[in-house]
Amino acid sequence: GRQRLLAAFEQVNHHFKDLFVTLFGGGEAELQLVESDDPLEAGLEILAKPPGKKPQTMTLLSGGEQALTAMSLIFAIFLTNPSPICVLDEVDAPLDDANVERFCDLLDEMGRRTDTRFITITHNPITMARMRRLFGVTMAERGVSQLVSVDLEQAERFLEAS
Amino acid sequence: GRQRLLAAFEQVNHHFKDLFVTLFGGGEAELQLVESDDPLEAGLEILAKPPGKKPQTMTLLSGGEQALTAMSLIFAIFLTNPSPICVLDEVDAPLDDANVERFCDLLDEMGRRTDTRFITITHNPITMARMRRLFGVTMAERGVSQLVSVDLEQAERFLEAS
Amino acid sequence: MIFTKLRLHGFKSFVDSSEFLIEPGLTGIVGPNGCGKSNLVEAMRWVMGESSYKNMRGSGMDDVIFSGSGNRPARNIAEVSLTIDNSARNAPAAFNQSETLEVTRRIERESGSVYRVNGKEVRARDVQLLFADASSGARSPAMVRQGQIGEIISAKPQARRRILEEAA
Amino acid sequence: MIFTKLRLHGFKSFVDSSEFLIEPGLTGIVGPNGCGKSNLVEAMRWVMGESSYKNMRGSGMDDVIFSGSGNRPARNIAEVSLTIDNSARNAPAAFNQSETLEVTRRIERESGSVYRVNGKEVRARDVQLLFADASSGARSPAMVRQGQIGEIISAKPQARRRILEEAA
Ligand SMILES: Nc1ncnc2c1ncn2[C@@H]1O[C@H](COP(=O)(O)OP(=O)(O)OP(=O)(O)O)[C@@H](O)[C@H]1O
Ligand SMILES: Nc1ncnc2c1ncn2[C@@H]1O[C@H](COP(=O)(O)OP(=O)(O)OP(=O)(O)O)[C@@H](O)[C@H]1O
Ligand SMILES: [Mg+2]
Ligand SMILES: [Mg+2]
Repeated sequence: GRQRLLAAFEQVNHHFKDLFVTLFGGGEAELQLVESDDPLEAGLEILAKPPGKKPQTMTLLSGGEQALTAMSLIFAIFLTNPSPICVLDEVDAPLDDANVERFCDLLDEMGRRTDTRFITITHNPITMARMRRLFGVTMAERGVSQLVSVDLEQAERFLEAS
Repeated sequence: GRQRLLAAFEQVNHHFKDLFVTLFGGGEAELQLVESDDPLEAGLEILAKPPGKKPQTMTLLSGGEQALTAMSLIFAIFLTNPSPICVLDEVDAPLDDANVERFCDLLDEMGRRTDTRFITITHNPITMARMRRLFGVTMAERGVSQLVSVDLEQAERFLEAS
Repeated sequence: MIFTKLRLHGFKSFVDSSEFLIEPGLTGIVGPNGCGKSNLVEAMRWVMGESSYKNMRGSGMDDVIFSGSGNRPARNIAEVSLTIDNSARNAPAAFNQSETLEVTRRIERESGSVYRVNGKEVRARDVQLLFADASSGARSPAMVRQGQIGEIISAKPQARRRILEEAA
Repeated sequence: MIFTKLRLHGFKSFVDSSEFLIEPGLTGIVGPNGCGKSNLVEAMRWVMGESSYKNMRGSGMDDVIFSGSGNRPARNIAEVSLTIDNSARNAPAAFNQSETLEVTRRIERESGSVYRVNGKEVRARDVQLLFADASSGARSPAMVRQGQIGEIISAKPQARRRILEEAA
């Protein structure tokens, strides 16, 4: 139990450091087990230093920086044990355009490294343009959802739908 | 103390009901004081029914619907006691395009009803286009912020800035 | 195990029978606020054996059953099916003889949920283990709920370690 | 009371002296993630008398002082000034003789904050009351922090009532 958690921690930490640098275009970060020598009792601390900035507590990072850091952790865990399906519900919401592109680059990379099928819910036109296919969910009848295949142009009209 | 809170509650509830219907284009909502007869000990419950849907607990509402409902509460409190300054940090993040337009309509309306100066932090191009003026914050030198006046076109290039 | 199709009937706002084909690569789901995007992917977590109604944003598991709308009366049954291609034969032994696995969960108001795999009734635990063996499942770190990124950031270190345990 | 100008020096990422003109109507603030937009508006809440470093996203109030970057060393002082047009003469009596009020807060590493109004030292409480009287202040419902909308939604009813109390 303990050994497996420590082994997983080492692997996740390795992926996390790489993914952070990829998403931030530099800087450095790492995970630490704290508060206890027993990994099953320890806490998982995140130390992050975006490029050109001093290392700081996570709380001082901006909304977007925190999102990218958490995303690095999620995908680090994912790479350690890839699942057949990955669902991301509006994770791009706090990101600026440049970071949305990096997020999509990361999805492409995950798609190359694994056989995982990705489902991404988004309001962001940049993300939509990077998907292989799009499905729209509508409520033509109030309170009743319908699923329909859409292309990018229809999707953008969807955004004006209500 | 108690009287003032009850009076404020009545006023806020009145504004809240109106703002909800404005932001949702229909439906109904209200605030309730619960858990105690003493208003200073009571909890503030929110009942919301978007148009065409059955009334439900707030938790079942979508991310965007919850944001619009909370926004109705914030502005209801604001209208009850307008302040000279109002700062909104990325409140439009979970909204689709149609709701971002409604949010901006609401800001215009608040601007007409009060002398308040509004400061809106946003990544959304629709919101940017609805502002009277824009300031950009840059980090041309890493880790060092600079404030600069920008027009809409420059602002949109800002989004690609990193 | 490859996920190929999700079918919903009576699940939250998907009152009518709906079919979602899951294809390789990146699939985007779009639509206005409140139209049902999160409901759609919640159905997937639900059929994988999500046991907590709180993780379904409800105040009871019956909250996943269509509760009515402007014109339609409430339903009493919700059913979701997930179709899995098992041609690689890497499912747990109990289910590994089949080319295709269809996992179904059906809930009836005030009577709880019934799970089936290829028509045969199984326990919730069997379904949870089926997905856990494939490094998947309702609590898999790869299922990121709306707002969950914020939760990870503000989580106490102990809670974050538990996310790591899901991966180990 | 009309807010007209915010000046920052050494406050978080605004290490160089910066001036933000506050004009009528709707002003938008834009820029990439992490460039300092939230820091800018936090400076306003800070000079209005925010007493909790947690509401400044820090683990101590000294965290608002520029802590250094790639090329620049850390500073030991941060100062923010807010200029208020008081021609309507609706400020609290103690400050109401002046056409213009300049509220300044200055913090020195490990020595705490000093507040001044028009150059004269005052207590934090005086500044908090000045803004409270104008239905404003660091905890005013009109100051919506990043992510605070989500907090309101998930807040317990008791915590939400407290937001209402700010308005009463
Ligand atoms: N049991 C139910 N019966 C009918 N409608 C329901 C039920 N449960 C939830 N809903 C409705 O589903 C809607 C929420 O859908 P969902 O969360 O999927 O929206 P969304 O498309 O993800 O929107 P957003 O972009 O804002 O996140 C709510 O309006 C809610 O009232
Ligand atoms: N005391 C400090 N000294 C130097 N830099 C600091 C200090 N405190 C915070 N920062 C830096 O300021 C940045 C955060 O800025 P801020 O939160 O204003 O970003 P933002 O523009 O709001 O971004 P987002 O769009 O992601 O919300 C962080 O990178 C953080 O490292
Ligand atoms: Mg959603
Ligand atoms: Mg910010």
